[in-house]
Amino acid sequence: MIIVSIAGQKGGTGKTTTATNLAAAIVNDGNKVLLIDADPQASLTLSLGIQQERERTLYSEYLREVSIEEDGDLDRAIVITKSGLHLIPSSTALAQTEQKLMCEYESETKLQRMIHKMKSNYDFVIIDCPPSPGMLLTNALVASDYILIPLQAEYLPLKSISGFMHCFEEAKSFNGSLDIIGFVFIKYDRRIVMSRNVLAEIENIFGDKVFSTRIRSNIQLSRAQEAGLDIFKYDPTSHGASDYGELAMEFLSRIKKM
Amino acid sequence: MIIVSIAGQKGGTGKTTTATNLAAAIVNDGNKVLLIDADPQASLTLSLGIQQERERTLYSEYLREVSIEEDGDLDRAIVITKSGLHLIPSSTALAQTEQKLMCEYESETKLQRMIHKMKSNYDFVIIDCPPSPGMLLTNALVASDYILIPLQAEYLPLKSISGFMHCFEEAKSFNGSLDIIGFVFIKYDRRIVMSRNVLAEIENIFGDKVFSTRIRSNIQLSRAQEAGLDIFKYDPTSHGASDYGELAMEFLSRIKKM
Ligand SMILES: Nc1ncnc2c1ncn2[C@@H]1O[C@H](COP(=O)(O)OP(=O)(O)OP(=O)(O)O)[C@@H](O)[C@H]1O
Ligand SMILES: Nc1ncnc2c1ncn2[C@@H]1O[C@H](COP(=O)(O)OP(=O)(O)OP(=O)(O)O)[C@@H](O)[C@H]1O
Ligand SMILES: [Mg+2]
Ligand SMILES: [Mg+2]
Repeated sequence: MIIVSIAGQKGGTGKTTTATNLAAAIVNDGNKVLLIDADPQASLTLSLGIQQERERTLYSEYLREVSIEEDGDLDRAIVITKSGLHLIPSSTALAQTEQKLMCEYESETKLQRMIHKMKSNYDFVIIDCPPSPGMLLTNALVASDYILIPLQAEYLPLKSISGFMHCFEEAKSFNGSLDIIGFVFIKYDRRIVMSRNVLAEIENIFGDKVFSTRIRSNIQLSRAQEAGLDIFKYDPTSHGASDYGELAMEFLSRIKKM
Repeated sequence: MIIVSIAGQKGGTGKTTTATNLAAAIVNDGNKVLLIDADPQASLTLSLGIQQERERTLYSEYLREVSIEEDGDLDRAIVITKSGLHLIPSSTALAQTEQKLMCEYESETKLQRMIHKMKSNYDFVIIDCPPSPGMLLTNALVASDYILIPLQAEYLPLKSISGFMHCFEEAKSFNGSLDIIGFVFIKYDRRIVMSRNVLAEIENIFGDKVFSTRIRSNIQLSRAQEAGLDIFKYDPTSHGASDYGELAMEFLSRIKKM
């Protein structure tokens, strides 16, 4: 089982959209994939059509894991969404876990332990991360083998990478094998000079960690979220579907080489 | 002195871009404005051309305020940026304040107290907030008179409002007079059906709290950030400059009526 966090400190860069559609493309290629929504704003959960707060969420299982009498049980929190994806949903209450985890002993490894205890059998686990540093992000990174960083080719997202590296180094002190599998450009338009300059700067610093697949801007991706579906179920003929299909192929081939 | 937080739980909706350019437009109208960067990713600080970590930041003053021997002193952390704006810069270390504040007594009101102690005289203080719930966001809201919420007319930003309302209610329990001055649409394109539908839904729920000024998509706003300037110093003839000029006029007239 390979565990991947979709993360990055900049807000609105396409983490949730990438988590959903990369997972769906990997499932379409014949793999079993579990999604985990580790963001208290629960965007992934909402974008997969789950509107009502469920009884068992990542929040309820963190609470069990932190309490002395019980254990977290992620298997019982798994939901099958409208488009057939397997998901452990988030809850807006997850923000309160941040406060509880802060004052706990060994709080960085709670999610890692709960995933290791899971009985369900998946090829990949994909975790959608919140945009800010903190215990929820640290737990997701410590539980992961790889990090995929979606990025927009603009000045502020470029600058946010160095802040993210702090979170990466901190997580690596708890999980030495954690590695960045790469950066993927979202809403990329090569006609814009700034886009080309930012791409060149990232390639300069990170070399071949920059995926050659670029995700173009495509309104169908937002519409699919409104419909509670992944892009392949919503509009398989769209640019969004072909770009995320290509991303999954590149992702799977890079995983084999790691 | 009127204190306004630019906030919202969804990432990448234009909080930092709005903080900079609304402040600059209000200064151009003859007011004295102080900007505070309360986000650990320090986007506002970077977008105003401050690349090196300074000695006195919001982080250093929170630490002084939390320690027993000293007091925070925001006046000494004020920096004048390339485009003449007054700013209390952030630091990536600010993320650590979150952990310290969590376990402190009366930690929700630290920023409010530091602002009250300030000797410098401003008409407005504008605070750029982080995208995630937590002590840094709570401190900014508790210190504020009003909240302005930038929003993109898409499904996930629309859905993120209910999560933000939790943070708002929590902050109101410490600061009863806190109020939402309104919602402003960013990168609004009335040719897109989803944009029009989301606008109609927000107007339905929040009525005249929706600003009639809409900020159009304009690459010059990102270029200005790369140059470390506000849009009026970078390209006063751009759409971005005229839209933010109009936003400031609507903002000031709404403040008078509150
Ligand atoms: N390639 C794309 N083309 C068009 N719209 C997109 C694309 N990718 C994402 N979006 C839209 O941009 C917005 C932000 O994307 P998303 O929510 O995935 O970002 P995020 O990084 O998860 O944000 P947050 O920091 O709030 O978690 C969403 O409304 C989404 O529908
Ligand atoms: N009206 C606009 N037109 C074009 N680009 C814009 C506009 N407003 C913001 N941007 C760009 O979109 C990106 C996100 O904006 P910004 O950083 O202000 O959002 P934010 O809400 O502060 O994000 P975060 O959640 O990370 O704090 C930036 O690269 C910015 O330059
Ligand atoms: Mg997200
Ligand atoms: Mg910002």
